[in-house]
Amino acid sequence: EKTQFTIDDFFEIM
Amino acid sequence: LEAKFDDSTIFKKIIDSFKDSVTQINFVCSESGIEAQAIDDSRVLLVTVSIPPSCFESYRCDRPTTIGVYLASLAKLLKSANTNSSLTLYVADKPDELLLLFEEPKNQKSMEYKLKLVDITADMLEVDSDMKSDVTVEMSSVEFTKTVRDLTQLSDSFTVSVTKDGIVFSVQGDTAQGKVLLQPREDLADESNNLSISMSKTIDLSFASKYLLDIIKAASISNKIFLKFSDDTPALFEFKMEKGGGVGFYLAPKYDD
Repeated sequence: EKTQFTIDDFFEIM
Repeated sequence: LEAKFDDSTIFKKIIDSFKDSVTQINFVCSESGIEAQAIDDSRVLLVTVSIPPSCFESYRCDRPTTIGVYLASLAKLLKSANTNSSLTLYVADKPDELLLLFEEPKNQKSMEYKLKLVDITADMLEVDSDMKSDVTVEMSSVEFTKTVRDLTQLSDSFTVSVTKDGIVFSVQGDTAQGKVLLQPREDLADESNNLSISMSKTIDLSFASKYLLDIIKAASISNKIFLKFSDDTPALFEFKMEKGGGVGFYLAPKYDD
């Protein structure tokens, strides 16, 4: 099974 | 803001390319053009939009302005767009509405719409547009669209792997599996059919099929798509416009537990 990551796991909030 | 597209369908294509992925967006207007960023409700897909002054017949923005809109409403107004009409966007100094003026001088016709602006509180994410990637692929957006449509029918997960032999898109469903291999090619007669790969290492990444189906809706923006992949960042699917700027989609991958 694979887990869906989100954009927030990679990019910081400015 | 006063920004005129000589062809109103340019703006329609841009909006239509992501209106089904996100519900609302803040357009940030400045001297250097219109930029926007929006993320879908599941926070898996990030859309970035860039419309530089070169995309307009005339462009003026006296002071930085943020225009928040509901995309479904804006898309309704843009149904009036056609290749014979120009479109000018106007926003006053104290923005509470966006005025869209379509003009068809040949038909002595003009259409005026007003759209109420909305106050959208959305986080801006720090996205490095020059993000380093292990693999860059440039290919026909028509070919990409067909491959995504064909394969995503079979499974809700979609795998992309790139090696020196080419790019492989594959799916493994419960009852069927499919694989499309595309190798680098140069079509001298039609450059849009070219496929080029530049890579520093091989990649093998999985994505949810439904987001790829959203991304291909932007294929009308350009006959080419740029793909950027790395092991540890979201993939970038980018459609660049002829006159500069474009629409990009950052898609977070699925990883093994």
